Amino acid sequence: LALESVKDEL
Amino acid sequence: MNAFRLAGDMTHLISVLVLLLKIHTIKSCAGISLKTQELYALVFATRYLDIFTDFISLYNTVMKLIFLGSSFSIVWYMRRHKLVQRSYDKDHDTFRHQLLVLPCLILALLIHEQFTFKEVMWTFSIYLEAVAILPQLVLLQRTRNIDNLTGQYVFFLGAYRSLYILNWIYRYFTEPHYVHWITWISGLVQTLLYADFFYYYISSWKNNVKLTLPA
Repeated sequence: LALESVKDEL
Repeated sequence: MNAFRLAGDMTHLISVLVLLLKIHTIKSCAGISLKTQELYALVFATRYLDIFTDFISLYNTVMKLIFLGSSFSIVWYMRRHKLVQRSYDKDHDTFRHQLLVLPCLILALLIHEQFTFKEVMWTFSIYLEAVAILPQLVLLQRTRNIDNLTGQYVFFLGAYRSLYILNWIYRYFTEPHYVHWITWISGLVQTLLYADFFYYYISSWKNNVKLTLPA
């Protein structure tokens, strides 16, 4: 879950 | 999406557009490091491996396509376009970029959040982006004449990194579980690399004189 949030960044 | 993040993405986009404008319209890449541009193409190619597998938002997909397309077309222009090629300052752009790629790959294999191919590649792209500007900064220092577009290009890239730091601070306080040491430390290192350039850029702008960097 935590890992996924940063993946919406470019 | 918070305002810092959007402003960061927009300054990133502007920097790419400034560079494309210079290359496409003036047909010149004087003062631009091909090494840095190749590193950025590699950064985007390894970071956006999820582009066709994980859909996040239309905004996200479109921006990824823009960064991939622009970085590869800049490299194409600098290597293949006859007029652009001629303005490339090859003799001063001598930074050995392999020396950046290998340590970043090793570091990504050692320090990552998950040991999967996609995740290690993503981490590698984060480390590589942090140092990819180095050949460009070295070239600027060797080139005595920095034209306006080149200066603006580097300025907007630096602005993008600074705004991303504000974005992380904002997200840390507003979102639960938002802790990403790999991204934060790499981003901080990357922003610090610009500090020197920023100092001279802003003082040349304030004093209304042409930008030059000390040897």
